Amino acid sequence: LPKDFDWRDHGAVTNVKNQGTCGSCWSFSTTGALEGAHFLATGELVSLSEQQLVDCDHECDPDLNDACDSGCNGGLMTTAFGYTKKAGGLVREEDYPYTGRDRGPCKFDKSKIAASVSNFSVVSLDEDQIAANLVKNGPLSVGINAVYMQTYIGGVSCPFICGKHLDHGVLLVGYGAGGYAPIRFKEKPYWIIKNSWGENWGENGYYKICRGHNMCGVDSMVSTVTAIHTS
Amino acid sequence: DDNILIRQVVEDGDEHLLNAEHHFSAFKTKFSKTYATKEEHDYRFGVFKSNLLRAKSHQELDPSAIHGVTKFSDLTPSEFRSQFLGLKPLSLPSDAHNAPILPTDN
Repeated sequence: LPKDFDWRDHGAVTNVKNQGTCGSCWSFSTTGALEGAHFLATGELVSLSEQQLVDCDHECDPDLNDACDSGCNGGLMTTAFGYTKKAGGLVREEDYPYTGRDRGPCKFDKSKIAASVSNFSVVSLDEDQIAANLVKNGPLSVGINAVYMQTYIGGVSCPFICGKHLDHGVLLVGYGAGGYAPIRFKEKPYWIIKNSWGENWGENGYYKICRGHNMCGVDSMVSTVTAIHTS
Repeated sequence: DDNILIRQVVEDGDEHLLNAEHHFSAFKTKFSKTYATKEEHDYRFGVFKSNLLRAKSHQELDPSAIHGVTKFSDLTPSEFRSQFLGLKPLSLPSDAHNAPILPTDN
């Protein structure tokens, strides 16, 4: 495994987006992973539509019938991958732009599908496996506890205490061998996370959190998706 | 009274956040925040002051990061969670299978 890795350096990550006041983080994490997988499969980076997921994905958890993806009221990336696979794929952002509201009807046009899911899987709670899947399959969808993110401005977040209850969906795009932690006077390996709160949050829209301790639950809900190779 | 050289002009303790008004004014300018009524404005200033204290405690608990005023500093933690998060940690769908174990040496 390389010491440092960042899919942004390989052109597999679209610009930071902004979910606005809508609990649709799960859809941004989903499109980010499929955008990366589609790039790996085709060499083409396409910004995909979160609004299609917000309006059209009401996939339910097979075991909990009342737990369904529901637009601005939350969802789950693996359920969204399941919807995307059944629906045939996602259309481009420009063909189904994001509004940040979930009152609209589903306006999915199958003829405009830009990226399709071949399959998706869950990565074990093992940092090396997460890094290996990241390098091999592209950016990963992850859940995290966002309690420190409301006040985060920059640096490597490595709280002394952090809950592992997951409440936010983000995209893991890379990792670094060490970001200098002035207080602890040592390098700390960290994950590089793309968020969906716009570029005027965090480090140009990105968040760094230390590796090695399942910090804030970041290692506990990791999923990877592979896209269908279209010639 | 003549021999009082230094007179304390701010209350003790954390409840007084030096320059909170200044921070709030900078926050409103930076993030183009406006409030419909004076009541709303004063309420949001109160929330902002609590979030200043939260940022201070986050900084103590998370010294390797930088914490402070962000565009969410006028939201209560529950408003922040309901408006800007949105992960439903359902159990994983049955068709989500486990990724094969990958080699991680060389």
